[in-house]
Amino acid sequence: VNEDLVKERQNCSFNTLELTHLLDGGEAKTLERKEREEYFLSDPAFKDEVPMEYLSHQEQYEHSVRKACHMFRKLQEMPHGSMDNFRQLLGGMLGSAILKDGNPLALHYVMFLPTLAGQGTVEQQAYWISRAWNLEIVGTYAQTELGHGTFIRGLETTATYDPSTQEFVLNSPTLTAYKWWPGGLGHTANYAVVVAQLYTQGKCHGIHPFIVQLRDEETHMPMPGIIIGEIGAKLGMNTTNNGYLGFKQVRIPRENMLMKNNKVLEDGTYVKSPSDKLTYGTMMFVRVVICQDMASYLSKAVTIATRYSAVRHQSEMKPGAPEPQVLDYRTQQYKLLPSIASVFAMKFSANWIWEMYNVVNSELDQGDLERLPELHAVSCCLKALCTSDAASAVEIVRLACGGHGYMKSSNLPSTYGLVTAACTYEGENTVLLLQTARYLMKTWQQARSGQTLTPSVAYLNLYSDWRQPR
Amino acid sequence: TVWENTTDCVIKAFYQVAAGKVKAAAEHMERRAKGGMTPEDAWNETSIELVAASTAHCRAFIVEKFIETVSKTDVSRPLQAVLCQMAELYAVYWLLNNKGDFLMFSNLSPADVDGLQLWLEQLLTKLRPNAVGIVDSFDIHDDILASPLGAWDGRVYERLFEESQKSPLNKEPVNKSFHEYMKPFLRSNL
Repeated sequence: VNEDLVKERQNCSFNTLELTHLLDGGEAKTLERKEREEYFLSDPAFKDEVPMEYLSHQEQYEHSVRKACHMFRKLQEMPHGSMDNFRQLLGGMLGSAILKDGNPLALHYVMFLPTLAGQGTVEQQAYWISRAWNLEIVGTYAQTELGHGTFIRGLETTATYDPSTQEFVLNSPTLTAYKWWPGGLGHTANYAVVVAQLYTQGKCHGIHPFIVQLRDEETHMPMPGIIIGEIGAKLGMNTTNNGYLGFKQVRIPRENMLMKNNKVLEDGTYVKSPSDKLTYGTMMFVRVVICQDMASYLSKAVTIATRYSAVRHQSEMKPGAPEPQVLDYRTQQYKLLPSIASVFAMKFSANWIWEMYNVVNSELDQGDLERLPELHAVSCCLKALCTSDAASAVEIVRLACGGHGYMKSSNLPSTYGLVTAACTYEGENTVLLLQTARYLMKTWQQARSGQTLTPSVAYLNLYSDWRQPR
Repeated sequence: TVWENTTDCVIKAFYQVAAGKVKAAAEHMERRAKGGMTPEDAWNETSIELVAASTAHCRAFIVEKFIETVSKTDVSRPLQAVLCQMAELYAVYWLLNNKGDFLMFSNLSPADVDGLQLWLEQLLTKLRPNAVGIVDSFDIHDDILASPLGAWDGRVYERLFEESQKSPLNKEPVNKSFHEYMKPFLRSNL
């Protein structure tokens, strides 16, 4: 071990294992995590003979599919499978260690299965979830279009009900209506949950989810009327197999509309659901997970940069003196230490909002919707800040590594690729901040009229008339 | 309302800034609407300030939760000290990065900024000896870090060199492009 690192470790004033246990949530959790890491990382099937960056785009995809299939096979064989294992493999650090530049099967588990569970009827769940879980089919979630992303009401894909055949007809009326971005859509998935504007009895009822077969289950050839492919190379996440999808009058059975909430009857009558809080719950969960992932990726980046800064010696601080560790330079500390602090800030905030989510969820069960807007507002801005802070901090610590941080092998460029993508997906950051702002503006009016405010905005009552003393 | 370099004072200041920015955005939007703009246009015209208000609100929330969590965490005193220093550093870092907002909306005065800068530097000094210890506590497996710069053993240069040997170009001493393109090119220029 490098002697500078030995000295650093000897000089540490606290028990590092105690902090590890605190961050993991206890000693047992640490052991569980380490067992899981050993189980996956010791498998030679996950080792790359040649680093992925030296392979062609096509070879990278093929390797990733091989690894992803092996990963999920191993997961199913694991003696103590749990959701935590899934989380670690799909978005967490362990998954990104095996598939550095994205997992082409991730959407099957992250979006396809949860959507079937959250939006399908009991019968639909029984049929589709068992097929998806047994990997008879591979799915993805196709919502975003070439011309519309975060503003989902603007989606153009149509699903028009034809009562004579009891089918929906899916169509992409324009090029901008083509689905664009879904992971695994290009060449991996053979089914998708497709979000489209529902038309029945001559009326549009807004966006609804439909299960659509994209490829033949045997030959994997695209189904008639399905125009499908990969969108091309990106800044990062190049093995996620993000795809495009167009529909030319594609017919699907009425039963393929996910009808847990809203329904279309055989004659075309539309029946609206009284509540859509389940959809809301999934959204909240995803945002908390994103904040946790940002903390994980940033912890990786700061570990790389801090250890390097302890090993690296450079320049002369005092004439004639030996080259000091770069960690001794104040500017280096200013790059690294606030970035390390951000890891904790993100982790603790995510934990807090998760607890708040559970409280609000139990209030919802009793019909109390009062704190729902507050929770939504906090989760929107927290996702935005965690992702943008993480992206900035990864870049700052990459610069802290000088030229070596620019090497792909430093793993900082691909970490940046993973983190900066999160600024855009699951709600573009500026749009999310404006959603929080809308809530703040309403709350501001309430504060001005003297109403009692919910805890996270109670400060507006305290400081609404506050002025700086001059 | 005298400024103090304490976490209570800092949290309060973050919320004062958030409230000030919310108020400013709301008033500017109202003024635009009263001036004849549609609510939608007024919203769009004010959206830079709205985003800033939202960011300030969230930053205050994160700072408060960080400090609150650390103060409630049941750990040994040496670890508690480090966690408190981290929380303070986070708060002071973002305060100084947005000091214009704090000078506008909180009771921070220009005379207090030097003290805050000193506080930040003192925190960096205190945390410096524990920097490696803190990142070691993240306990990230070398295969997950996947970086010659960050491996546990610190063999940075050896590992960087080993990585360079994986470049396909290093598999042969002379690349065929030399014979196909460079050699004729060089001769043609002789």
